[in-house]
Amino acid sequence: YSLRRLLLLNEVSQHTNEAVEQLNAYLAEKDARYLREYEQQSRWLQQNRAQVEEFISNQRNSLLVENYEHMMESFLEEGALTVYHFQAGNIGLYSIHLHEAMKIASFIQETTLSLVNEELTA
Amino acid sequence: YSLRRLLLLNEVSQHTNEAVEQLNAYLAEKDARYLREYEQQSRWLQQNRAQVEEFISNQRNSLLVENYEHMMESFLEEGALTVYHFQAGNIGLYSIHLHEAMKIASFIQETTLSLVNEELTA
Amino acid sequence: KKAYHFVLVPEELDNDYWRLVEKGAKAAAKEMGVRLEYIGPRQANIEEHVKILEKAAASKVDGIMTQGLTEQQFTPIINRIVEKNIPVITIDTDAPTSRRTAYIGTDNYYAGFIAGRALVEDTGGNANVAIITGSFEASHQQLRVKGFQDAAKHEKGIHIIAIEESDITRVQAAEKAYKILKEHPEVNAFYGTSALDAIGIAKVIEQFHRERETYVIGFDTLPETIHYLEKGTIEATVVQEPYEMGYRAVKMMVDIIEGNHVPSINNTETRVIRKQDL
Amino acid sequence: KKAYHFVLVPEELDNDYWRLVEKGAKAAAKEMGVRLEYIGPRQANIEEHVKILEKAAASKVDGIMTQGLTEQQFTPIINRIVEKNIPVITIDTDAPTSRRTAYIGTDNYYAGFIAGRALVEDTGGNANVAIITGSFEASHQQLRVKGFQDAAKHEKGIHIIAIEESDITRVQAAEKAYKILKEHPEVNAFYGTSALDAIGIAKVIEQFHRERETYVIGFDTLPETIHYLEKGTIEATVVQEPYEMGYRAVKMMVDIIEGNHVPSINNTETRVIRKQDL
Ligand SMILES: O[C@@H]1[C@@H](O)[C@H](O)OC[C@H]1O
Ligand SMILES: O[C@@H]1[C@@H](O)[C@H](O)OC[C@H]1O
Repeated sequence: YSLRRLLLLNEVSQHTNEAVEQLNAYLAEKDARYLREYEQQSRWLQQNRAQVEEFISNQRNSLLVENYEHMMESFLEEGALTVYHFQAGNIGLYSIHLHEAMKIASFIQETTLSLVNEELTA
Repeated sequence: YSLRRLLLLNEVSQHTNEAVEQLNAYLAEKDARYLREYEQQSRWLQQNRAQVEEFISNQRNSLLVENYEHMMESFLEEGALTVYHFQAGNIGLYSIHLHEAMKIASFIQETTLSLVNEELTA
Repeated sequence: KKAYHFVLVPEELDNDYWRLVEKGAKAAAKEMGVRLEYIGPRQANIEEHVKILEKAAASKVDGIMTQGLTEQQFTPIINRIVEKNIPVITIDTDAPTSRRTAYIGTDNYYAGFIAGRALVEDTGGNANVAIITGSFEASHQQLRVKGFQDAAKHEKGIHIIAIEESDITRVQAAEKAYKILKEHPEVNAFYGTSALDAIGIAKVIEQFHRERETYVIGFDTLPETIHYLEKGTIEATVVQEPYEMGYRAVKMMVDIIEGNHVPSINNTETRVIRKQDL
Repeated sequence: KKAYHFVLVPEELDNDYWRLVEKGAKAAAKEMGVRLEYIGPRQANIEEHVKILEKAAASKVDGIMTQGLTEQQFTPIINRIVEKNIPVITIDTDAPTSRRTAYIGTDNYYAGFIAGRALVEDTGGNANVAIITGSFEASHQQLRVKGFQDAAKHEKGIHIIAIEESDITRVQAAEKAYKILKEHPEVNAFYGTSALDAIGIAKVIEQFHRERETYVIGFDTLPETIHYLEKGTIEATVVQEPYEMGYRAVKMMVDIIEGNHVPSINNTETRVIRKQDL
């Protein structure tokens, strides 16, 4: 196992959690401070996507890691659509995308646990 | 951080997952093989509860670890009630306890991620 | 023997009102050697609130302090927790038909009633009133509205023109106040039923420069509310005792666990204050 | 450029029928250099099935192969997946009103119809029939029942006495056969509409030693079904081509992605076989 890989997996999981919290806070409080926080978390996820594939992927888990990386991307897309529709005042649409983003965040958490398990039991 | 603690946390998460799978398989297939598998997973959880408190708990996370250990206990209780009511033919009751057990299993997964994070970022 | 382990679940984690409840609870916990967790949803959300209660129950804590926000969702979960031999105290908002052992907090119907009387007196019985409430679903907010309506119902000159929901956030309270003033320019009085409502209303009243012609009564004595009271933008507010609720809830929980008798209803003091009372 | 990445979602992971579909799909995947994931619920469960589809969509795979088990739950999720530019092929059970690109599998209404005709012919048009179906909700099972009923509806001597659900497991099929024989001793023919139903029925018929006086027709040619066919406990079964479905589904998906035309409906062969056809 490698500590670096565990740390990276943990960071993906934590940044995803934080992004969800900040996004929800921005939608409820409409305070730009939360939006900036959310964008900071998303930027981290965006910038570290490639690292995930490079660092974590191996023979056994390559498909799962590819799924994981794409889930991060899907999460960011749904988040961006949520913010866009929220700012445009499309209440129905932003809540659909928020719901999707929250669902994908929970997929990311489940997959983090699977990859941590894979890493520790390899 | 300590590898031993990470391994233990991962094992709790995996054994809980496995127990849920086996319990569901037993209820659908009514095959004693699955029941034995389920009981094996529960025994592991039962026997390692104390280890969790001893090994993982520290100044910062002691309440969370205590919660975690009790969640394991609650999960085992709900599982036992599910099996009991299923074998007694109480359809309504066993599905309530199964639902509780599944809910608590997901709490255990969430808390595993929090404790892994705590361990890696301490 | 480990110290008792209690959980206090607020309606919204960072809400200034609930931070006061937390402070009181932590003070008592320190005195009694109790370990206290303060865990709640970041934004008011019933589903998440219930999930946090379920998690606390699965964690087999020694006692749980929560609101009973709605009969439909909270009474069943409170009853399930009590069945697992974990005592529940409702705080700030009761769940009277549940098996909670005791309630500590404001009599929310009475609080609404005295708010209504205060508005009637201060406006000489003539006003077009708009109400902004924390939540249409939460029972304590419903009681505050009902009490207010009952206090004003025989007053021919008091008309309730509109009622909107703020999700107990100041931003949404402001948004709704803005909306009301746009749609009903004849409104000349506002009643806010949760801690941040009057603050949101006051912001908008000042933007419209309608301090003089608009009467505002709200809830709680958060610093910002006091500030608006001193300025005169808010004319009156209903006092609650969040710190005391938290403090006494912890003490009561210890009593319950140790088998001492605790009254089932413990109403904390509530009254209306105005600028001159400061 | 990475090899294509497809996901095949079975109705029940370890079901012998679906392991054949998987085998076919894996064979084609190997030939085409496609990476194939086979992921499904351990027990038939619509909620979990849909969640697996959502996860595959969030994983941005190149193509998804799944049944369209119910119109209500599957058509919306299939449409959402197609909106994200991921082609969907329905396999074994179609979702005709969804935006799936193609279907490959049995014509389930026709399969039910020929099963009905076979029962009518083999029993000389006289039978008290009990039906055991994999699921009341799943559209392919509904079609197999409907086709059967239509084939027998003008036969005055064919009576459908009872219909029960097995959750596509042999244990529940056996349980329901037992229940039917207890409640309706006059039943002398069974029709099982999913792969393990006739196996469950055959077990019970043998326990009651009613092989001679009970006619059984089922689905699929799993080893155990063939075994009962040879023994005569099961008189007939409807053949499907699960291996071919899996194999062609993968090839079709590659065609779709590469812009080649693929027919929207691809019915695989189905016919009734009896002992003498073995
Ligand atoms: O219940 C709380 C209420 O008492 C206060 O007035 O406003 C905030 C609410 O969460
Ligand atoms: O859909 C499948 C069906 O075709 C087969 O007959 O039985 C098993 C089902 O899952």
